[in-house]
Amino acid sequence: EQILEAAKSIATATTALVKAASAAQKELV
Amino acid sequence: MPVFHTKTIEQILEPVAEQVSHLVILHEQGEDGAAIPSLMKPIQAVSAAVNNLAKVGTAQIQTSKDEVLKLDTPEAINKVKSSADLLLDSAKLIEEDEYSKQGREKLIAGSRGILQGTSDLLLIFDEAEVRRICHVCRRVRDYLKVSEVVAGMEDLVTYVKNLTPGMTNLSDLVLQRSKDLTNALHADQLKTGVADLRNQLPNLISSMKIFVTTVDGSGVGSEASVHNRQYYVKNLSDIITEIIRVLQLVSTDQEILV
Repeated sequence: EQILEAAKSIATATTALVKAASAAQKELV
Repeated sequence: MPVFHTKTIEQILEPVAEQVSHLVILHEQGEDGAAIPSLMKPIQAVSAAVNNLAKVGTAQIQTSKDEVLKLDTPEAINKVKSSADLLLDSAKLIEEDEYSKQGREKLIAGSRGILQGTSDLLLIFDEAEVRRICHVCRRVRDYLKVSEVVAGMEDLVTYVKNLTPGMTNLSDLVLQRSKDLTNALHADQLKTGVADLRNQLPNLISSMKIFVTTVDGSGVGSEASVHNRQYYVKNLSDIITEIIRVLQLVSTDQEILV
Protein backbone atom coordinates (compact mmCIF):
# COMPACT_ATOMS: atom_id res chain seq x y z
CA GLU A 1 0.00 0.00 0.00
CA GLN A 2 2.76 2.44 0.95
CA ILE A 3 4.62 1.67 -2.25
CA LEU A 4 1.46 2.28 -4.29
CA GLU A 5 0.90 5.62 -2.57
CA ALA A 6 4.54 6.64 -3.11
CA ALA A 7 4.34 5.60 -6.78
CA LYS A 8 1.11 7.58 -7.18
CA SER A 9 2.87 10.71 -5.86
CA ILE A 10 5.71 10.26 -8.35
CA ALA A 11 3.27 9.71 -11.20
CA THR A 12 1.27 12.83 -10.28
CA ALA A 13 4.39 14.99 -9.94
CA THR A 14 5.91 13.68 -13.19
CA THR A 15 2.64 14.17 -15.08
CA ALA A 16 2.50 17.79 -13.87
CA LEU A 17 6.12 18.34 -14.88
CA VAL A 18 5.79 16.86 -18.35
CA LYS A 19 2.52 18.73 -18.91
CA ALA A 20 4.25 22.01 -18.01
CA ALA A 21 7.11 21.25 -20.41
CA SER A 22 4.71 20.23 -23.21
CA ALA A 23 2.55 23.31 -22.71
CA ALA A 24 5.48 25.54 -23.65
CA GLN A 25 5.94 23.63 -26.92
CA LYS A 26 2.23 23.73 -27.65
CA GLU A 27 2.23 27.52 -27.47
CA LEU A 28 4.77 27.60 -30.29
CA VAL A 29 2.69 25.23 -32.46
CA MET B 1 2.23 2.98 -24.95
CA PRO B 2 3.35 0.28 -22.55
CA VAL B 3 0.99 -2.54 -21.56
CA PHE B 4 0.21 -2.79 -17.86
CA HIS B 5 -1.01 -6.15 -16.61
CA THR B 6 -2.88 -4.96 -13.53
CA LYS B 7 -5.49 -2.22 -13.26
CA THR B 8 -3.74 -0.85 -10.16
CA ILE B 9 -0.49 -0.28 -12.06
CA GLU B 10 -2.36 0.93 -15.13
CA GLN B 11 -4.26 3.57 -13.13
CA ILE B 12 -1.03 4.87 -11.62
CA LEU B 13 1.18 4.88 -14.71
CA GLU B 14 -1.05 5.36 -17.73
CA PRO B 15 -1.54 9.16 -17.31
CA VAL B 16 2.20 9.75 -16.94
CA ALA B 17 3.03 7.37 -19.82
CA GLU B 18 0.61 9.29 -22.02
CA GLN B 19 2.19 12.64 -21.13
CA VAL B 20 5.75 11.37 -21.63
CA SER B 21 4.82 9.92 -25.05
CA HIS B 22 3.30 13.28 -25.98
CA LEU B 23 6.45 15.17 -24.96
CA VAL B 24 8.64 12.72 -26.89
CA ILE B 25 6.50 13.19 -30.02
CA LEU B 26 6.71 16.98 -29.74
CA HIS B 27 10.47 16.70 -29.34
CA GLU B 28 10.88 14.31 -32.28
CA GLN B 29 8.75 16.47 -34.52
CA GLY B 30 11.08 19.34 -33.82
CA GLU B 31 8.33 21.40 -32.29
CA ASP B 32 10.35 22.14 -29.23
CA GLY B 33 12.06 25.24 -30.47
CA ALA B 34 10.18 27.38 -27.97
CA ALA B 35 11.70 28.66 -24.78
CA ILE B 36 10.97 26.46 -21.80
CA PRO B 37 10.00 28.24 -18.60
CA SER B 38 11.75 27.29 -15.37
CA LEU B 39 10.89 23.73 -14.43
CA MET B 40 12.75 23.84 -11.13
CA LYS B 41 9.61 23.75 -9.01
CA PRO B 42 7.86 20.74 -10.64
CA ILE B 43 11.20 18.92 -10.87
CA GLN B 44 11.80 19.47 -7.17
CA ALA B 45 8.34 18.03 -6.54
CA VAL B 46 9.29 14.92 -8.55
CA SER B 47 12.56 14.72 -6.67
CA ALA B 48 10.79 14.85 -3.30
CA ALA B 49 8.36 12.12 -4.40
CA VAL B 50 11.29 9.98 -5.57
CA ASN B 51 13.08 10.40 -2.23
CA ASN B 52 9.90 9.32 -0.47
CA LEU B 53 9.58 6.23 -2.71
CA ALA B 54 13.21 5.34 -2.03
CA LYS B 55 12.57 5.65 1.71
CA VAL B 56 9.38 3.58 1.62
CA GLY B 57 10.90 0.96 -0.72
CA THR B 58 14.00 0.56 1.44
CA ALA B 59 11.88 0.22 4.59
CA GLN B 60 9.69 -2.43 2.91
CA ILE B 61 12.60 -4.62 1.87
CA GLN B 62 13.97 -4.53 5.38
CA THR B 63 10.79 -6.05 6.79
CA SER B 64 10.01 -8.40 3.88
CA LYS B 65 10.92 -12.09 3.89
CA ASP B 66 10.77 -12.25 0.09
CA GLU B 67 14.35 -12.74 -1.09
CA VAL B 68 13.63 -11.84 -4.73
CA LEU B 69 11.99 -8.59 -3.64
CA LYS B 70 15.01 -7.78 -1.47
CA LEU B 71 17.33 -8.47 -4.40
CA ASP B 72 15.44 -6.62 -7.15
CA THR B 73 14.18 -3.50 -5.35
CA PRO B 74 17.47 -1.57 -4.84
CA GLU B 75 18.21 -1.55 -8.59
CA ALA B 76 14.77 -0.16 -9.43
CA ILE B 77 15.10 2.48 -6.70
CA ASN B 78 18.50 3.48 -8.09
CA LYS B 79 17.01 3.77 -11.57
CA VAL B 80 14.31 6.16 -10.32
CA LYS B 81 16.84 8.14 -8.28
CA SER B 82 19.31 8.56 -11.17
CA SER B 83 16.41 9.63 -13.40
CA ALA B 84 15.45 12.26 -10.82
CA ASP B 85 19.09 13.46 -10.94
CA LEU B 86 18.80 13.79 -14.74
CA LEU B 87 15.70 15.93 -14.23
CA LEU B 88 17.56 18.16 -11.76
CA ASP B 89 20.41 18.55 -14.28
CA SER B 90 17.84 19.41 -16.92
CA ALA B 91 16.24 22.05 -14.67
CA LYS B 92 19.63 23.67 -14.10
CA LEU B 93 20.46 23.65 -17.83
CA ILE B 94 17.07 25.18 -18.70
CA GLU B 95 17.50 27.81 -15.97
CA GLU B 96 20.76 28.85 -17.61
CA ASP B 97 19.47 28.65 -21.17
CA GLU B 98 15.75 28.29 -21.83
CA TYR B 99 16.55 26.87 -25.31
CA SER B 100 19.09 24.31 -24.04
CA LYS B 101 19.00 21.22 -26.27
CA GLN B 102 20.84 19.16 -23.66
CA GLY B 103 18.37 20.35 -21.06
CA ARG B 104 15.44 19.10 -23.16
CA GLU B 105 17.13 15.79 -23.84
CA LYS B 106 17.79 15.28 -20.14
CA LEU B 107 14.20 16.23 -19.41
CA ILE B 108 12.94 13.50 -21.75
CA ALA B 109 15.48 10.91 -20.57
CA GLY B 110 14.69 11.71 -16.93
CA SER B 111 10.92 11.52 -17.43
CA ARG B 112 11.22 8.25 -19.31
CA GLY B 113 13.54 6.87 -16.63
CA ILE B 114 11.13 7.85 -13.85
CA LEU B 115 8.30 6.11 -15.70
CA GLN B 116 10.37 2.98 -16.37
CA GLY B 117 11.87 2.82 -12.89
CA THR B 118 8.52 3.32 -11.16
CA SER B 119 7.01 0.68 -13.44
CA ASP B 120 9.86 -1.74 -12.58
CA LEU B 121 9.36 -1.12 -8.88
CA LEU B 122 5.60 -1.65 -9.04
CA LEU B 123 6.16 -4.86 -11.01
CA ILE B 124 8.66 -6.13 -8.45
CA PHE B 125 6.13 -5.60 -5.67
CA ASP B 126 3.35 -7.06 -7.81
CA GLU B 127 5.42 -10.19 -8.48
CA ALA B 128 6.03 -10.51 -4.73
CA GLU B 129 2.27 -10.35 -4.19
CA VAL B 130 1.79 -13.09 -6.81
CA ARG B 131 4.40 -15.24 -5.03
CA ARG B 132 2.51 -14.72 -1.76
CA ILE B 133 -0.78 -15.89 -3.33
CA CYS B 134 0.98 -18.86 -4.98
CA HIS B 135 2.43 -19.80 -1.59
CA VAL B 136 -1.09 -19.88 -0.10
CA CYS B 137 -2.23 -22.02 -3.05
CA ARG B 138 0.65 -24.50 -2.59
CA ARG B 139 -0.04 -24.85 1.13
CA VAL B 140 -3.69 -25.70 0.45
CA ARG B 141 -2.66 -28.13 -2.30
CA ASP B 142 -0.20 -29.83 0.07
CA TYR B 143 -2.89 -30.10 2.72
CA LEU B 144 -5.17 -31.95 0.30
CA LYS B 145 -2.75 -34.89 0.48
CA VAL B 146 -3.25 -35.07 4.26
CA SER B 147 -6.76 -36.41 3.45
CA GLU B 148 -5.08 -39.80 2.85
CA VAL B 149 -4.37 -40.26 6.56
CA VAL B 150 -7.90 -39.39 7.72
CA ALA B 151 -9.47 -42.65 8.85
CA GLY B 152 -12.05 -41.63 11.47
CA MET B 153 -14.99 -39.25 11.72
CA GLU B 154 -13.27 -37.11 14.36
CA ASP B 155 -10.18 -36.72 12.16
CA LEU B 156 -12.44 -35.83 9.26
CA VAL B 157 -14.08 -33.03 11.24
CA THR B 158 -10.64 -31.67 12.21
CA TYR B 159 -9.46 -31.95 8.59
CA VAL B 160 -12.44 -29.98 7.27
CA LYS B 161 -11.98 -27.38 10.02
CA ASN B 162 -8.34 -26.93 8.99
CA LEU B 163 -8.92 -26.98 5.25
CA THR B 164 -11.84 -24.53 5.13
CA PRO B 165 -10.04 -21.31 6.21
CA GLY B 166 -7.15 -22.01 3.82
CA MET B 167 -9.51 -22.68 0.94
CA THR B 168 -11.52 -19.51 1.75
CA ASN B 169 -8.35 -17.44 1.93
CA LEU B 170 -7.15 -18.91 -1.38
CA SER B 171 -10.49 -18.16 -3.07
CA ASP B 172 -10.60 -14.58 -1.77
CA LEU B 173 -7.01 -13.82 -2.81
CA VAL B 174 -7.39 -15.35 -6.27
CA LEU B 175 -10.73 -13.61 -6.94
CA GLN B 176 -9.27 -10.30 -5.77
CA ARG B 177 -6.33 -10.85 -8.12
CA SER B 178 -8.62 -11.71 -11.03
CA LYS B 179 -10.45 -8.39 -10.59
CA ASP B 180 -7.16 -6.52 -10.87
CA LEU B 181 -5.89 -8.19 -14.07
CA THR B 182 -6.18 -6.27 -17.33
CA ASN B 183 -6.07 -9.51 -19.34
CA ALA B 184 -9.72 -10.66 -19.44
CA LEU B 185 -8.79 -14.21 -20.43
CA HIS B 186 -6.51 -14.70 -17.44
CA ALA B 187 -9.08 -13.10 -15.14
CA ASP B 188 -11.76 -15.52 -16.39
CA GLN B 189 -9.44 -18.50 -16.00
CA LEU B 190 -8.86 -17.58 -12.35
CA LYS B 191 -12.57 -17.08 -11.68
CA THR B 192 -13.36 -20.43 -13.30
CA GLY B 193 -10.65 -22.10 -11.22
CA VAL B 194 -12.12 -20.77 -7.97
CA ALA B 195 -15.66 -21.77 -9.03
CA ASP B 196 -14.40 -25.29 -9.86
CA LEU B 197 -12.69 -25.55 -6.47
CA ARG B 198 -15.88 -24.51 -4.70
CA ASN B 199 -17.89 -27.05 -6.67
CA GLN B 200 -15.46 -29.92 -6.18
CA LEU B 201 -14.66 -29.42 -2.50
CA PRO B 202 -17.97 -30.93 -1.22
CA ASN B 203 -17.27 -33.97 -3.42
CA LEU B 204 -13.91 -34.49 -1.72
CA ILE B 205 -15.49 -34.22 1.72
CA SER B 206 -18.23 -36.70 0.69
CA SER B 207 -15.66 -39.13 -0.69
CA MET B 208 -13.72 -38.91 2.59
CA LYS B 209 -16.92 -39.49 4.56
CA ILE B 210 -17.65 -42.61 2.50
CA PHE B 211 -14.09 -43.83 3.06
CA VAL B 212 -14.39 -43.29 6.82
CA THR B 213 -17.66 -45.23 6.98
CA THR B 214 -16.12 -48.18 5.13
CA VAL B 215 -13.01 -48.38 7.32
CA ASP B 216 -12.81 -51.77 9.00
CA GLY B 217 -11.24 -52.76 12.30
CA SER B 218 -7.72 -52.71 10.83
CA GLY B 219 -8.15 -49.12 9.51
CA VAL B 220 -8.61 -50.05 5.86
CA GLY B 221 -11.41 -48.55 3.78
CA SER B 222 -13.01 -50.05 0.68
CA GLU B 223 -10.96 -49.92 -2.51
CA ALA B 224 -13.68 -48.02 -4.35
CA SER B 225 -13.82 -45.30 -1.67
CA VAL B 226 -10.02 -44.92 -1.77
CA HIS B 227 -10.09 -44.47 -5.55
CA ASN B 228 -12.96 -42.02 -5.24
CA ARG B 229 -11.12 -39.91 -2.67
CA GLN B 230 -7.90 -40.03 -4.71
CA TYR B 231 -9.83 -38.89 -7.76
CA TYR B 232 -11.11 -35.75 -6.00
CA VAL B 233 -7.74 -34.98 -4.36
CA LYS B 234 -6.13 -35.10 -7.81
CA ASN B 235 -8.94 -33.08 -9.31
CA LEU B 236 -8.64 -30.29 -6.73
CA SER B 237 -4.83 -30.38 -6.86
CA ASP B 238 -4.90 -30.00 -10.65
CA ILE B 239 -7.25 -27.03 -10.39
CA ILE B 240 -4.91 -25.33 -7.89
CA THR B 241 -1.88 -26.10 -10.09
CA GLU B 242 -3.67 -24.44 -13.00
CA ILE B 243 -4.54 -21.41 -10.83
CA ILE B 244 -0.85 -21.09 -9.87
CA ARG B 245 0.15 -21.26 -13.54
CA VAL B 246 -2.32 -18.52 -14.56
CA LEU B 247 -1.36 -16.32 -11.59
CA GLN B 248 2.21 -16.26 -12.89
CA LEU B 249 1.26 -15.19 -16.40
CA VAL B 250 1.45 -11.59 -17.54
CA SER B 251 -0.48 -9.98 -20.39
CA THR B 252 2.43 -10.23 -22.76
CA ASP B 253 2.49 -14.05 -22.49
CA GLN B 254 -0.81 -14.14 -24.33
CA GLU B 255 0.33 -11.57 -26.88
CA ILE B 256 3.45 -13.62 -27.66
CA LEU B 257 1.28 -16.70 -28.18
CA VAL B 258 -1.01 -14.80 -30.56
